[in-house]
Amino acid sequence: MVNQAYLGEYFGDQ
Amino acid sequence: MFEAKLQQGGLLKKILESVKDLVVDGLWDCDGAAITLQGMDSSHVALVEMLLRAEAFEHYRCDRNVTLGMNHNHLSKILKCANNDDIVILKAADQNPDSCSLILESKNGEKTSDFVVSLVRIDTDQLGIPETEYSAHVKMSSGEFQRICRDLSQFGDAVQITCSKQDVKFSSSGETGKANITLTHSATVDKEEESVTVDLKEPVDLTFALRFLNLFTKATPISDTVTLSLSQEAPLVVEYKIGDSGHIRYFLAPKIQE
Repeated sequence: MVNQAYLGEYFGDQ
Repeated sequence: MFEAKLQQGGLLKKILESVKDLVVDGLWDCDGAAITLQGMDSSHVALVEMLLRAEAFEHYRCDRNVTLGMNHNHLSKILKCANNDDIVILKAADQNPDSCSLILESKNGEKTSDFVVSLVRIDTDQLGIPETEYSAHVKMSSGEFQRICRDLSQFGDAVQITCSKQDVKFSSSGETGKANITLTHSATVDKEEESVTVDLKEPVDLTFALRFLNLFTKATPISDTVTLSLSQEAPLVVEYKIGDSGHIRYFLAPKIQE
């Protein structure tokens, strides 16, 4: 199963 | 006040074309050194970051930092009225401006058009992009990258990018079958814009949505070359240099195996 990751999983909110 | 005069309005048209389909409303931050824009797509999968330094402009004045909330569709309507060699002047007041003026001047000085674009309030999440050591950097012709993304979109929704030794392989598969395109590090460099450079620390194997990569290639007219930076644990970076005076960088989260 392939899912789309989100940018927030890598970059922190400022 | 904020005032910036760009000799070649075509550059601003190209920049806008490369962001407007990804980010509808964008915050254009202007300070004494540069104009920067950061915005995410609505699904929070991709991000665009644009930097245009003051030296790109014939005249640049920014007395106090100012943030312009631009609706890119509205700005695009104005810039459609500009020829590529028109001079574009941006003007805004210092404190909380609710509009921005754009003046277009023809090269021969015989036609002047002026517009006022209403600014929009934007509540957006600004992301902190960490400094990252990437496992692989691939530099290639931007036109070739655009071609590969377009061609592979016929076969599937996603592209698997595999870097090993001196090769980068782009693969896509779907109902019609499977497509692989492999580029090899150029042995000799006659024209830098046509050569392929694979700078690899560790092999990488990542999968990305082609829909976003095709949107990123709207920036192809900005630069002859594009650089892909990849790491197994980080979003892909697709970078187009704006001459020596800035860049457009796109970040895209990978598809992951659950």
